[in-house]
Amino acid sequence: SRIWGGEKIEDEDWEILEETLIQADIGPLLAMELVEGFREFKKESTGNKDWRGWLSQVLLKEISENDSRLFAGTAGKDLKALFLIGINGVGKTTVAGKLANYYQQKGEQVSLVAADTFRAAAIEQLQVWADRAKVHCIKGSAGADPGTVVYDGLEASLRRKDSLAIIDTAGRSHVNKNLLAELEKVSRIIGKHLPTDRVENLLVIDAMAGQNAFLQAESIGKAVPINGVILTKWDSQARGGIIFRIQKELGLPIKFIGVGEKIEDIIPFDPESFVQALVF
Amino acid sequence: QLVEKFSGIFKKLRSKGKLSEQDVDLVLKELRMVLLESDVHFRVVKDLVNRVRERAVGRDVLDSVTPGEMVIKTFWEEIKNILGGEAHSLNTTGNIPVLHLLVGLQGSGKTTTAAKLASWLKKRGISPLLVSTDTRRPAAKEQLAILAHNSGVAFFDDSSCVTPLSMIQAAMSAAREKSADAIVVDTAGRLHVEKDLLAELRELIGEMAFQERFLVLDATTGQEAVKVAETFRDWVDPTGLILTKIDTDARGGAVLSIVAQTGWPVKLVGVGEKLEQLEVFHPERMASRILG
Ligand SMILES: Nc1nc2c(ncn2[C@@H]2O[C@H](COP(=O)(O)OP(=O)(O)OP(=O)(O)O)[C@@H](O)[C@H]2O)c(=O)[nH]1
Ligand SMILES: Nc1nc2c(ncn2[C@@H]2O[C@H](COP(=O)(O)OP(=O)(O)OP(=O)(O)O)[C@@H](O)[C@H]2O)c(=O)[nH]1
Ligand SMILES: [Mg+2]
Ligand SMILES: [Mg+2]
Repeated sequence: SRIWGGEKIEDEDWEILEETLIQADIGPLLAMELVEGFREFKKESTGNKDWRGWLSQVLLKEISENDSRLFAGTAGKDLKALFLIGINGVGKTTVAGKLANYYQQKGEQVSLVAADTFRAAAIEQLQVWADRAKVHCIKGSAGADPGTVVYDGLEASLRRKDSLAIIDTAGRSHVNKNLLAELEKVSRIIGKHLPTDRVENLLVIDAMAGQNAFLQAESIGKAVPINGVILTKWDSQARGGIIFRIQKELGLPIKFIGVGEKIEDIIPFDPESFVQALVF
Repeated sequence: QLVEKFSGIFKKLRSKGKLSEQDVDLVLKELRMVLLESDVHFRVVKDLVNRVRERAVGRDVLDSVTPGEMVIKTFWEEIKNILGGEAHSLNTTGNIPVLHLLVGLQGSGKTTTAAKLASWLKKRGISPLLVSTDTRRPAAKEQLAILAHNSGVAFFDDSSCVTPLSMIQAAMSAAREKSADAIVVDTAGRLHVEKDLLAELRELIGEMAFQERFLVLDATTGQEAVKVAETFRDWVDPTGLILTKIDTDARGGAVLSIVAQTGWPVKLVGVGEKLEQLEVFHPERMASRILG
C-alpha cells in the first residue's frame, strides 16, 4: 500500500507508530512526543522513510550512551559490592544467583549475601542459587535485622578476600516509607565498608511492568542512589519500553537483561537488539 | 477530587445547554492520557473513549455541573460497569474437597496468595489443605510450608509425587482422611509464551475438576496484560482474577483491560505481603484508582 504515497497512507503510519509505542509500554507522553517528532520528520524529508527505520534510529540514539558495564574504570581486586533492590517478585534473588555465576566465571571471587530476612524461604532460595553458581553464601538468621546481615556479610567477605559481594534484599512496595528507610539504612552500612566507586546499587524491574516501573525507579531512587537497572523476564517478549522513560527522565543506564529462569539466562544490555525487538 | 485535577481544561469549557463535540473531545483527549498512564490497554482505551463520546455528545448539561464534570462522570460509570457492579464471591460449593487452583506469571504472588486464600477460607469455617505442585522454583515448597505453618493451615507434601497430577491426587486422599473440605493448589509460575508449560496446566485441568481456577496477576502489569489473559484463557480457562500488589499504588489499568476483554470476575485483591492482606474487590475503588 506504500505505492500510493498519499496523505491517507501517512495517517495510518502515525497511528501504527503510536500503537506500537504504547503497546511497548513507552508511556503516553513519550509516545506523543515521538509521534510529533515523526510528523516533523515527514514534513521536512522528501525521501520515503519508513516509520520503523526512523523509530529505530531515534530510539537507538536515546540509549546509545548507555554504558552497560559494572564498575567501569574501577581497578583492583579489593572488594566490590552489588546491591540488588526492587519491588516484590521482580527477580532479584534469581538475578543475584545469575550474576554470581556470571562474575565467578569472569574470575571474580564472589560471595552472595542473603539480606532478605523477611520473606518465607528467601534464604533457602538464595542458598540453592549459591550451590548452582558454586559460590559462598553468607547468611544470617531468618528474621534478623538486614543491616546486621549486610554488616556481618561484608566483614566476612573482606576476611575471605572476596572481590565481589552480591547482596540480595527483600522485595518491598516502593511507597512503603518504612521499607524505603530500611533500604537507606542498609545502603549507608555498605557505604561505611566500601567507597562509592566500588558499590553498584542496581534496581531490578520486570519487563512486563507498565508505567508503575518508572514510579518504582523514581521512588526507590530517592532512598538509594541507583547506578543502574536490570530488566528481567524479557523472554516474555514484552518490549520493556519503560526503560526509555527511565533513561530520559532519571538518566539510569540498563546493565543486564534477564532472559529466563536458568542460571545462564542473563545477558549484558545490548541497545541494538533491544531496539530491534521493540520496533520490528 | 477528579474534577480538581482537570480544572484547567474545564476553565476552557463554557457551561452551555448541551455538550458540543469539541467540548467532549477536549476532555476525552486528557482522559485518554490518564488511562494510558494507568496502564489500561490501548484498544480498551479506544473503545471506552468512543463509547463515552457517544453518550456524552448532545447530552443535557445540568445546571449544577459543568460539561467537563458530565464527561468524567460518564467515564467513571463506564469503567465501573466494566469492572462489575458488586463484589464477587468465591465458589466454595461443590464436591468435597473443593479444589482451588492458582496460576499465573512468575513472581505474580501465587504462593503468597495460596496461603492467604487458605487463611481466608479457614476464617469462614472451611478446613483447607495447602499443596504445592511447583517443582521448578528453588525452595518453592519450603516457602509454602512456612506460610502454611504461619497461617495455621495444614500443608500436604509427598516427595514421591513427581507430577502435578499425582501430587494433587495424593492430596485428595489426604484431604479425605483429614476431613479437609478444600484444597488450595499452588503452581509454578509460567509465561504466556511458554506453551509447553501451559500445556502442562491444560493437561492437569483435563484430569481434575477445579471449582476455581484463578489467574493471579500483578497490578503493575502494563500493556502485556491482555495478551497474558487471552493466552491463559485459551489454555486454562480461568474462573476469575486475583489482583496482587495493589499496595504498590499501581493504578491497575491491567485489571480493566482484562475484565473488558474476558468478562472475568475479580474475586480478590492482595494489598500487602502479610497473610491477612487479602481483600474483596471493590469496583468503585478500582475505578477511582484507574482515573488517577
Ligand atoms: N521467565 C523468567 N522468569 C524469571 C526471570 N527472572 C526471574 N524469574 C522468575 O521470577 C520469579 C521470581 O523471582 P525471584 O528471584 O524470587 O524474585 P524476587 O525479586 O527475589 O522476589 P521477592 O524476593 O519475593 O521480592 C521466579 O519464579 C523466577 O524464576 C527471567 O528473566 N525470566
Ligand atoms: N507488596 C505486595 N507484595 C506481595 C503481594 N502478594 C505477594 N507479594 C510478594 O510478592 C513476592 C512474590 O510472591 P510469590 O508468592 O513468591 O510469587 P509467585 O507467583 O508464587 O512466584 P513464582 O512461584 O516464582 O512464580 C513475594 O515477595 C511476596 O511477599 C501483595 O499483595 N503486595
Ligand atoms: Mg527474593
Ligand atoms: Mg510461587
